[in-house]
Amino acid sequence: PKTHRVMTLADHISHIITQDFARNQ
Amino acid sequence: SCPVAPASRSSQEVWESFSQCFTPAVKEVVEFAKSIPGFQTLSQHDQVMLLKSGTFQVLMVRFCSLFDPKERTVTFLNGQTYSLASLRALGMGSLLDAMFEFSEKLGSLGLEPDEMALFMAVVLVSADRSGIVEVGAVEQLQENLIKALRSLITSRRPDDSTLFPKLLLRLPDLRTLNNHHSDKLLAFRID
Repeated sequence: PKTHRVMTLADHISHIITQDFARNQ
Repeated sequence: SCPVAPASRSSQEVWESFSQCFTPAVKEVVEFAKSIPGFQTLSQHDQVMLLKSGTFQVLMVRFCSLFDPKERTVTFLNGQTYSLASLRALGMGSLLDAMFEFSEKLGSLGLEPDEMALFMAVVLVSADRSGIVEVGAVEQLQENLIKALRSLITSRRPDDSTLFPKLLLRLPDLRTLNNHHSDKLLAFRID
């Protein structure tokens, strides 16, 4: 069966921002 | 360019494609922030905190141009147009209603693209301050951006003294939108 990760819009936004800044460090 | 699905796909799949839309849009806001004069002089911590608290609000301003308040439709960048009713199936009815109302108010101000961009910069640095370490630096940047926005708008419309205050009144609207809707759920399939 397909598994899903459910998160809030705010958490999704925070996740992308944290990833971006970590990558550009 | 959101590929919201044709009727044939399940609402779960529609939800997933809608969720995917946000990832590139958020990345664009991060790049936009880095282009704001002075933003990168803030500490990295404060840059991240402002983005975390302000990105949803910037997205709401960016998405306004997709909303047609008269026709009650949303047209994505790929040209697909959806009625408010069909998008309600995504369960974001209350957010969509609020977006139509907000985009009507903002749209009625008739901002030029560069004015809208400067307004988005003000929106970002006006975001919630909890978690900001160097509040003074953020306040200074906000003041500079507001001054720039005011002079740009008043230089183009010297006899309209109401537009700038009306524009600043959109900031609390955005804060309300953020508080009411940024906890909406997204769903991502993990294969």
